[in-house]
Amino acid sequence: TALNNRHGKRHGKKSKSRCSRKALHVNFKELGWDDWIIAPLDYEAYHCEGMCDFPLRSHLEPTNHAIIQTLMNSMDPNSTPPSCCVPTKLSPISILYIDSGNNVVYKQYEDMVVEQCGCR
Amino acid sequence: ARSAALVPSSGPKRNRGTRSPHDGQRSPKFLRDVFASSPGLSARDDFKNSVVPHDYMLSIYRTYSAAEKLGLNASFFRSSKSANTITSFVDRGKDEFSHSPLRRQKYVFDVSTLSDKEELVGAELRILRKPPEDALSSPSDLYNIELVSCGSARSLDSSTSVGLRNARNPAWEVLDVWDMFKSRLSTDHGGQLCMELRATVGQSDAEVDLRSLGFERRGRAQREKAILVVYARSRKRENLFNEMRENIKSSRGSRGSEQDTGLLFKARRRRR
Repeated sequence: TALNNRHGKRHGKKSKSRCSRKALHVNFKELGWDDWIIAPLDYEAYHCEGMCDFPLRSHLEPTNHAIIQTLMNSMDPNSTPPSCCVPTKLSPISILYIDSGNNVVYKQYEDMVVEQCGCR
Repeated sequence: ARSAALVPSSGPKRNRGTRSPHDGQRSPKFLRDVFASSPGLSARDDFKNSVVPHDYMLSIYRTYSAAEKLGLNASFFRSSKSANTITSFVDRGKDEFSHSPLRRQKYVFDVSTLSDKEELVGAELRILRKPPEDALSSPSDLYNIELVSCGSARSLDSSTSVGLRNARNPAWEVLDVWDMFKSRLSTDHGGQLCMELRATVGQSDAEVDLRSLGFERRGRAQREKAILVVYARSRKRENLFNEMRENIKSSRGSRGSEQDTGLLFKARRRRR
C-alpha cells in the first residue's frame, strides 16, 4: 500500500493529482523577447505535474527503473523519493524572428510543446 | 480555417519558377491572420518595427506552423529542401538613377550572419517583376534572364536562366543560386554575395533594358523588394538561447544613448 509520503506536500496543500499534462501558456512579450520574435507572440507549451505513486498507470509509460523506484518509495518513503512526472513526448513549433543582422529568419525549434507526460 | 499553402511536389520547377504575384505573397489581411493569435502586435518594439517581414517569410511561417498543427514536419516539404531554418536577406541595392538603359542590375547581400553550425541546403533569389504599361513584347515573347557572379565578363559558371513568357504580367521570378552560393562558400568572400542580373531576348546575346521588363527598383514597397532566401538544416537541436544571446549582444551594440541603455537594462532584466 502506498503510504502518505512527504513529497505530495506543496505550498501547504497536498497535491493529490496524478502525473498529467497541465496548461502552461507562454507569452514571449512577458519574457521580453517580443523585440526579436515576430511570430508567434504566445503559445501553449503545457507542463507535467502530479504524483508518480503506486500503482503507476501504464499510459505514464514508466521505465523499469521508475517502477523499481516507485515500489521502493511505497515500501519505505525514507529510502527514496517517488519517481518524477516529466515530459515523455515533445513537439516543435515554428518561430519567425529577427536575427542580429536584422534579417527575418524562420526556424523550427524542437521540444517546445509537451505532448505527453510520464514517470521517470 | 484556411488550407496551408503547401507546394505540391509536381509544382513548377525551381529555376523556371515564374510565380503569380499572389503565390506565397498575401494581401495585408493575411498579415492580420498570421498575427491573429498574437495580440499586442501594434505595441511592437521600435527596433522590430524597422524590420517589415517579407510576405514570403510570413507565408513560410504560416504554412509550416499550420503543418505542425497537423503533425507534419516542415522539413518534409520539398519546397523547404528538408530545411528547418530559412533566412531571408532583403535587397538594399539602388539602381544608378540615369536615363541610360539598365543593362545589368547588381544584387549584393551580406550573408555573414549565417550560422556555420548549420548545413546549408539551398539558396534562391526571388525578384518581383513589375512590367511597366508599355512593356516590351518581342514576337517570340521569350526573354532570358540570367544571374552571373559579379565581375564575370559573360554568363559563366552558375548562371541561372529563366524563360520569361508573357513578360507583360507581374510575377515573382525565382532564380536558384545554390551553385553560385556554394562556389562563394568555397572561396571566402567575407560574407558578401554579389550577383548581376541581365536579360537577353530570343537567341541573341544583346542585353535588354531591365527597366522595360519590370526590374526597376525605384518606388518598391519593402515587401516588393527582392529577397535572397537561404535554406539550412541545423544538425543538432536548436537552442533558443543562442538567438537570445545574439540579440542581447546586437541590441547592446545598436543602442548607444542613455535612454536606450536604460531600455536595454530593462529589457535585459525582463529577459532574465
